[in-house]
Amino acid sequence: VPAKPRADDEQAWDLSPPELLAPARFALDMYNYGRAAGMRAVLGAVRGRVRRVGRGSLFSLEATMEEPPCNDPLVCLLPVTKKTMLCSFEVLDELGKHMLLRRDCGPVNTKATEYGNETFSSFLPMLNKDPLPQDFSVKMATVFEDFMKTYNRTYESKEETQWRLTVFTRNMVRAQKIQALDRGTAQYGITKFSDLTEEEFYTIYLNPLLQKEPGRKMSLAKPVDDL
Amino acid sequence: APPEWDWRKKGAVTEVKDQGMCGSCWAFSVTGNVEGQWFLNQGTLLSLSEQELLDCDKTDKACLGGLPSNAYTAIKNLGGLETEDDYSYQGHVQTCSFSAQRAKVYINDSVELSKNENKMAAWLAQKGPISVAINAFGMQFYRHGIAHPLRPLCSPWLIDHAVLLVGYGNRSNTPYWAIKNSWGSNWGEEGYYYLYRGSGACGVNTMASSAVVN
Repeated sequence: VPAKPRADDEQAWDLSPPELLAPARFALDMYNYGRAAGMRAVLGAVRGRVRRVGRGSLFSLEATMEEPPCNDPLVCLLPVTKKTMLCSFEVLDELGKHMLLRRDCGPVNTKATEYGNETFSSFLPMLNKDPLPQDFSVKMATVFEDFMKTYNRTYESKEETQWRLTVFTRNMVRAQKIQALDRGTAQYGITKFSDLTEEEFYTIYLNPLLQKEPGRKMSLAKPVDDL
Repeated sequence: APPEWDWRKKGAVTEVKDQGMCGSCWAFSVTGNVEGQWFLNQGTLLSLSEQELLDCDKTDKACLGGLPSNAYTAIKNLGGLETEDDYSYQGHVQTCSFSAQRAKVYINDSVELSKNENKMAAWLAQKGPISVAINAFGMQFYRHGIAHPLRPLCSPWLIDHAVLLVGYGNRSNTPYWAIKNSWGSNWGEEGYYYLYRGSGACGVNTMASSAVVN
């Protein structure tokens, strides 16, 4: 039972586990999205708070995720141990529809976090505290529909569409943070890559060899003023 | 260096291309450089084949990435580059079908350029577009304007994208490099990225190189 009545939009209050079930299950589904059966993490401990945002509720969850042990000796690092991840999620529940706004995960007992997810937190904590506009998820869904039309996107299933909407929403927040930190005149926002996770974008479009391999040594060019 | 320069206005740069879902930026960066060198030394602008490099440069890893320095060697050893029309881009690796008879351009050598951005600008203005590699931080969401990310977020040590410097100048007193990207013309400023010039932003000065055409 909430410790306080749901009257004050600014107040957050702690939740009992039953109330966390729906948002935590949604966060877990999103965490496991795309994984094969047997490779999915299971929810460990979970605690959370909620605050009212417009017509919805914003859940801030902290949860441990128990990753399955690695069974492939060609892939696993030794010694094989069960890995526990500590995650914080922000899940918006608006009119019964859930949307994952933030996901930061890292191994328990280390400060390392998932690639890129925490990059900005220390710079812009205020962005995580700003209240969300009313009907945020509805507006974001409309923007996402426009994106799909503009870039001719189709997805294989309802689940994938939901997942891409979640990625798109998180990316809009990321673009906003990049914008805030840019010292030039650049504008960041929706591009044809806005429905890709950072990891997908890196894997598909970028070139990791540039930082890993030295390449062939070339002779130095003569400066033009020597010509 | 002159205060500004743009090889696009001088006919040394082909249209923006699209690497598709393939990490072949290294091939586009190198062919763009060779296109410019060939134009400046032989007088003809030809759109050259990246697919030839994906298929026939066995030192590099096609869509999994590659290095411009290796690609220059491959072009030299193969005996040149075919044109885009003769050996068109597929976006995935295929069997090498390069034919020396169809090759339209050759290179004699390749060189590494200075890490000093003023010297890079002087070299560019006199000698042509430059192949560089940068940290692609923020480019997933870049739309227009001059990008100048904070240095800790765009480290020069984490280079992951090869592109082509085609010009430089100032917009409202902000110095920039004009960079030809290979993500199609429906990204950025009609396919171009503008990056702050003068502070080694995103490692733009760390891996500058060019082919040599005599």
